[in-house]
Amino acid sequence: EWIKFAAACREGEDNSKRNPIAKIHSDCAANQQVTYRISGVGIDQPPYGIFVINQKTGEINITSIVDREVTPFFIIYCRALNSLGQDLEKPLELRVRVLDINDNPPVFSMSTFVGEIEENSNANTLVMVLNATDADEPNNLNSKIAFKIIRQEPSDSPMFIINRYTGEIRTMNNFLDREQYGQYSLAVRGSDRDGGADGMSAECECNIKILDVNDNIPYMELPTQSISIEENSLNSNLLQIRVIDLDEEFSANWMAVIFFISGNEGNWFEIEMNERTNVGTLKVVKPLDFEAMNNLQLSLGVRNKAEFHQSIMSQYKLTATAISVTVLNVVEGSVFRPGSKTFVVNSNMGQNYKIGEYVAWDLDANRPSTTVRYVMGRNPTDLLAIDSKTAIITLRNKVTMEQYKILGGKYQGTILSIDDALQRTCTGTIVINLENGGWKTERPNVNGSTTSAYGLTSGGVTTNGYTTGGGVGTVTFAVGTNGYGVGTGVYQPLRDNVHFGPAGIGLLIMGFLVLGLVPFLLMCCDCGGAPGGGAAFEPVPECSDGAIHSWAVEGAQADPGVLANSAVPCIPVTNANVIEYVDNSGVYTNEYGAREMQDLGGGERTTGFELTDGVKMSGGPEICQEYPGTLRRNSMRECREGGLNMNFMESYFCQKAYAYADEDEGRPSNDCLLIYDIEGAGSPAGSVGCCSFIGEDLDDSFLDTLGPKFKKLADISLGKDVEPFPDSDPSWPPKSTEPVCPPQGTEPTGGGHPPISPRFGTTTVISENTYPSGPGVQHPTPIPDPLGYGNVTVTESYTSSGTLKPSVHIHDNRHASNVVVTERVVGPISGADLQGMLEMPDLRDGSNVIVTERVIAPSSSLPTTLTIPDPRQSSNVVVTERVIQPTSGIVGNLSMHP
Amino acid sequence: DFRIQVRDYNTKNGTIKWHSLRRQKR
Repeated sequence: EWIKFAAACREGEDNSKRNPIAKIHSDCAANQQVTYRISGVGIDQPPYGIFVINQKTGEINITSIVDREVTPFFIIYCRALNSLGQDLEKPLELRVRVLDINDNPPVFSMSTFVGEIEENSNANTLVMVLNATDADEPNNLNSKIAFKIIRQEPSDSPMFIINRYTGEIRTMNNFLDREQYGQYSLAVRGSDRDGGADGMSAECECNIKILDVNDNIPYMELPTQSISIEENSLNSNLLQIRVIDLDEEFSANWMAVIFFISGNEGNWFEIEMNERTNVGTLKVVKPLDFEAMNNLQLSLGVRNKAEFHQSIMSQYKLTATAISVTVLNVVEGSVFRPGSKTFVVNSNMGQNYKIGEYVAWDLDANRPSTTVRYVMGRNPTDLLAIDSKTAIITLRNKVTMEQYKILGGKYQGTILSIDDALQRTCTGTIVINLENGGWKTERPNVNGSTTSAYGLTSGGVTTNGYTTGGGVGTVTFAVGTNGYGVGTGVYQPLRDNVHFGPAGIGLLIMGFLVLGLVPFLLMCCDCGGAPGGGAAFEPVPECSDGAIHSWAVEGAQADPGVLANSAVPCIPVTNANVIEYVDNSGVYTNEYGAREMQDLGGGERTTGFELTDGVKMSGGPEICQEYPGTLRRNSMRECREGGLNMNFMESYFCQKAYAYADEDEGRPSNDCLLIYDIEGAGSPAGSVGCCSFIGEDLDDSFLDTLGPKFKKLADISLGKDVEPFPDSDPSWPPKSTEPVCPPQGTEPTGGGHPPISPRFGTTTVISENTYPSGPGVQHPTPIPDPLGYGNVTVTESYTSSGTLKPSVHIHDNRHASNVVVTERVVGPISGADLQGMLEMPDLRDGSNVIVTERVIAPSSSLPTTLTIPDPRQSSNVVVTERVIQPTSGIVGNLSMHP
Repeated sequence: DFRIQVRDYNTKNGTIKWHSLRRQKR
């Protein structure tokens, strides 16, 4: 594909002063009249009339201002017609390129970018990527946008960096602390011309929210460390424990969980957390026993609902907070333990037979009670009697068959222990199993009593105003037989109903009585009724242990002297997890690499230009080494992964070609660019190479002026068959790393093997320039072998005068990961000696490409030494070109000997 | 022969120079 760059015009300005911009001519005009015609976009296609031609002279003029953003280039189709309108020549194409001017500012895709990042994120963590476009020519400095953070709020210290090329905003360090600042606002400027002062700029805003992580350890705040509670009581709010946590409120990072480390083995306590206030309430859910334990130490710990962040995981240590709990004694009196007792009575047991004893237990003294007296409570058929002091239970009489039938074979009564001092009563249940058989039917001996016959007591103990407190009374009725009435309170003698049979009348009345009395008695049976009513019906509780408890809910005894929690964990005021030193010397210090390119399309053309991809080699501050520590490593990695920007290289050489096209013929422009990019980053799969030549349209003879190495490469590029280089060093790698430098001026290895592609992931750029030379050209300067092993080195120096032969040094590259071609052309410098002034780094560990091109030309400002930085740590492309022209005024350390 | 020449704007002495088309082979 032939690409012609023939003419150019500049957008946005009047180019007519340059008319005619081109002219066409046919030799047919020598013997006949020729009419020249042009057509195409900008002529007879919109935009019309940009170009016009003088049909007779063939001069082409530009008539209008053009806009590159509308029409980047024009193709003018040129024809030569005879008087009959027939083509005399094969049409030619004239390409007119519209040179870009920087007339478009960058445009951000959004005015405000929003992002978020977790606090404590590692340095160099990607936060967000900004995007901006520039309508100017792609791959041109006018559209090359450099991003820069120009403002940060809060501005305490710069926390973010931006990649000036990609717009990636990353964390500068790992110190982001949501507890300090929950959000940052950045003002970012994007400037074209790579951020140059002459560029156009636009700004945008970035809001970065800092997300919370659980990087704060909670601690408890106790109003007191000593509390007390009465035994046998429950408490739903014994103590309020406030938890302090600096993490985001109401999040799991903030919500606390208080737990018992020790002291709650009996599960007496519970802690209920209020997730709105982060206050824990200590509750007593199981009564404590003073006699068993009058003092205990609760040990509490606290953590968050969420796991701790890894940044503080190691800092968290379980810290116990102690609470001293005093159990207050309560006079409990005596109880029957167990609450019921069972005896066996048979027909052989007679009157006053001692069937057992049932002693109340003094809970306060923890021994049999000595302060109570005992009385019978419910005593069906008046079967039993109890000794008021010893609690010995005896039979009143021998059990009769009637009693046996009434009781149904099983007696269940109650006894009461009465503590007159405490005014407390406790009830115990007596169960007697009447063993079947042998019961006599004789009428029992009835002692005079308040009840008649076999009446029974119904809850029949009047406690004379003693507090019975909340117990459940037992009310039992036994139906009398054989005309014996039953009653309590209302008693109807049976003899008033003589007209009925005694049994029938008794049953009838009993039925009514039962129906009438039951609701009444139930109403009177007010459990826990108000004490003090001496005549009231006060049932006696029949709880299992016979005790009458008063479960009060009491508040904790607040200690006015609030003790500080001595076990509060140490919370760092600032995140002391400093893992690396970071230079915070500025926000805009994040450039991972820099490129500079002279805009050769403009009016100010220079003969020297510098291209740096990845690591900028010297002088400027915009180097990857700006940051030590992690940031630096990351930056370097980024540099390393940058790869070769093919678009940029393409643009570079296109512009270079264009520049040469406009220059005097005195400088033949034989440029050869051979690019191997074998599966490298961004490389099109299978790409082999690219070779650019600048030369006369029909003259490829300039290839002959190339050095053998470049000619070989050019041949490869053109698809010509080339002979492989002989394997000059089959025992690769060499034992010695000394470079092998053939004598100067020796012929290159004829027909050597072609430049075998380097290994995958490598990039090779070979550049060559030839320039006219005059007499006295210095012999090529030997260059130290830049490679120890594993690479291909082509070192060539020659002049286009043809009098000097280049020296070529080729390594076997079978093990190569690099290809370095260094070529120098020393112009007509008399007495120049560059020995010692050129330094080449050792590239044995790198995977880099260095193209060094120098032209010695007159200059009065030669550097003292020409140094190529050591690119071992990068994998980039460096193209350095200098122009040094012969001068008599060379100063400094550059000594040029004949 | 049928050729195109383009004008060189960079001549320093104001003279007009014409260049035949150059080409770049890719």
